[in-house]
Amino acid sequence: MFIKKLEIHGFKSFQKRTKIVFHPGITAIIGPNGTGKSNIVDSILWVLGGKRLKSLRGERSDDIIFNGNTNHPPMSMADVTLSLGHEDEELNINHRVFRSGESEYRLNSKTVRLKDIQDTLWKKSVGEKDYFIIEQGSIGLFLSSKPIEKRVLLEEAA
Amino acid sequence: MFIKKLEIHGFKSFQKRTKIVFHPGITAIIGPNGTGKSNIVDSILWVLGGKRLKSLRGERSDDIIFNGNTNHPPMSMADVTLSLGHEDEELNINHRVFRSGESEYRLNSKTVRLKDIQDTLWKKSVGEKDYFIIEQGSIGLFLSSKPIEKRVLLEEAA
Amino acid sequence: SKAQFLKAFQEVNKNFNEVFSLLFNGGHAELNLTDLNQPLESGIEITAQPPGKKLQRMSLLSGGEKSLTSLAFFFALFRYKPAPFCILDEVDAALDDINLGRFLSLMKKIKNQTQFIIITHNFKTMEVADYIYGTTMPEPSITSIYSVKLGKDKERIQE
Amino acid sequence: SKAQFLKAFQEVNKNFNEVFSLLFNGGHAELNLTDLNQPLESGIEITAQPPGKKLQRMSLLSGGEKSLTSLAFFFALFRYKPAPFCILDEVDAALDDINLGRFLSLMKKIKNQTQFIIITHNFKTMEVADYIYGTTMPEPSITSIYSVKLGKDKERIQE
Ligand SMILES: Nc1ncnc2c1ncn2[C@@H]1O[C@H](COP(=O)(O)OP(=O)(O)OP(=O)(O)O)[C@@H](O)[C@H]1O
Ligand SMILES: Nc1ncnc2c1ncn2[C@@H]1O[C@H](COP(=O)(O)OP(=O)(O)OP(=O)(O)O)[C@@H](O)[C@H]1O
Ligand SMILES: [Mg+2]
Ligand SMILES: [Mg+2]
Repeated sequence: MFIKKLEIHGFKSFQKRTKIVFHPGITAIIGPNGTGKSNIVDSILWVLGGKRLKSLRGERSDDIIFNGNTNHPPMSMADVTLSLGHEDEELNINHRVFRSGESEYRLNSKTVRLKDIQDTLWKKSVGEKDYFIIEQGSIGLFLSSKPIEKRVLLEEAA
Repeated sequence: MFIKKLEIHGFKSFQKRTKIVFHPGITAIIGPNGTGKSNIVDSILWVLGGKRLKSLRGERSDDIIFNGNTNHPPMSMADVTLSLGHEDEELNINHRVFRSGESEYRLNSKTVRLKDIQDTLWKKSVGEKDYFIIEQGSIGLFLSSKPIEKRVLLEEAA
Repeated sequence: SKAQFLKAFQEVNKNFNEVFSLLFNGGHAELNLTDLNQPLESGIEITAQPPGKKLQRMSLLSGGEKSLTSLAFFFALFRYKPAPFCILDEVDAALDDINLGRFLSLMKKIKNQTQFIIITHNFKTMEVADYIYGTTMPEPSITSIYSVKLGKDKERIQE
Repeated sequence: SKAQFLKAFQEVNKNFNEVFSLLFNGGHAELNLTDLNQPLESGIEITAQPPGKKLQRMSLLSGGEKSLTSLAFFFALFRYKPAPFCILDEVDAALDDINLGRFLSLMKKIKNQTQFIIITHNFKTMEVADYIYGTTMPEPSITSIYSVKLGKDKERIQE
């Protein structure tokens, strides 16, 4: 299973509807400080709705939705779609949140609960796996994490 | 006041008696991972005996004294001398620790208590100032430190 | 189940030692259960010994050694259970050129089984990428993304 | 004393805003007392707004923005009370080339009043150094130090 495409609109610094196509192999993301690289990672964590939400820098809809600049007003919705490819199948996972706090999840355009997405991913060996997303700053702190946390990672892989 | 010279022997990876001369201006220290760059910083923190000792990676004499490799046995003493220049004056601060845990401080070759060194440095505006030694990894965590810790730094400068 | 966990633990432990000596060009590392009597409740402790160095507490490793040891752990998990995709955000920041080179070789070796997305400021890392995206912010707070054509342009970003 | 602290606080606050806009080429930053009624007990909170961006919680800044903002705080202290010497261990790890350049210019500007010792893996940082020492470990666990002659050799390490 691999990531085919990521579409981000209204999430953090993605005021413009942005479509990023990914391929198998190694993709590097580069650019100056503060231009949105880690926000791409955050959008993937956010659309997968994992436990990691708490560690996402800011999980309130205020922090998640584009909050404007001098020329553009804040937006009212954040929308992220992650397209995963699995053999011939395509899984489109969508998460949308509004300023009101209302939140919706979709799986291949059908409205579902977060749990349904997690179950589907789990069957395909993805799920809430923390062991393959390493956030900025965390690699240097990993060794000093609690033994229980290291165990949780191994359990996810097991 | 500036650092004129640092002499390290038996401290961490400094099995060889090492003398490093420093000059005013900017000195860069470079080299591969694990070769001793941060150990130089640790030796300065250690000889100044500051509160920072607790954060020194390992403060037990086992961790502080060279503990041997396949060709060299562990040493029995760690010895660091920092020479500070202040106008025409030179201040030589020495700290020595033995495997037994015995610890000695010297100021210009005269045995003193750590408190005497701290008082002398304080008079010359150095003292336990944390605001001019930034250890590896700490700059990224600084903003999330407690407000009280930021205040302490300002107090040291005040 | 207990049997499943213990099997995974032993496999990953073996992988961890192998990947560690690959990345460090020698040395030894292992995983230990904090509570052998209660494997299902137990935490996992890491011990690591770079080549030629004495075994010490993890806190005494250098910044780069800590990063590399942690990467060895994650790659040991991948060896047991390949990740479908793996997203790494500036994990190379503390690595010197030689360690970085070994890490990148390992990543290239397994890129057929795992899709890697790596955020980096490092040119050596960009050189092993099959695709590169760049972010800019011509207008504050609004991200613009462009793709960097590898080949002719790739030489340009390596100046 | 309370007066001394408040005076320092106001000075450093003013410096912080100036240094921040120097390093970020714009924007605004300030210090605030968490408890205005008890200045001698109060903590200090930082707010920072990179140019053109809306004011947000510090945790939402990028990795490089956090490093640069922190460096601005320390240099604001130096502007009030120059440090005799300043030791920086890999503080440039998260900075892109442009931000790094502005940080290095600031460091060069004040090197007459403060002796800097900076540990780095970054070539741009090495270029501004007046002296360079290199560490190696030909024998494991034992540090060897050599000085790098600037000038002819300096070109060599910049390849
Ligand atoms: N809700 C939001 N609305 C608008 N902008 C936002 C929002 N949340 C975050 N940002 C902006 O995103 C920027 C951070 O982006 P990000 O962390 O992705 O940077 P980066 O490219 O990873 O940088 P670095 O190289 O420093 O790690 C912040 O400067 C912030 O202004
Ligand atoms: N008591 C000791 N005896 C012998 N060696 C020691 C001792 N304490 C630490 N060391 C060695 O010092 C090394 C760490 O050195 P240091 O942290 O200075 O590296 P560094 O040059 O800063 O590397 P990096 O670029 O990764 O930050 C460790 O690998 C460890 O083996
Ligand atoms: Mg980032
Ligand atoms: Mg170091």
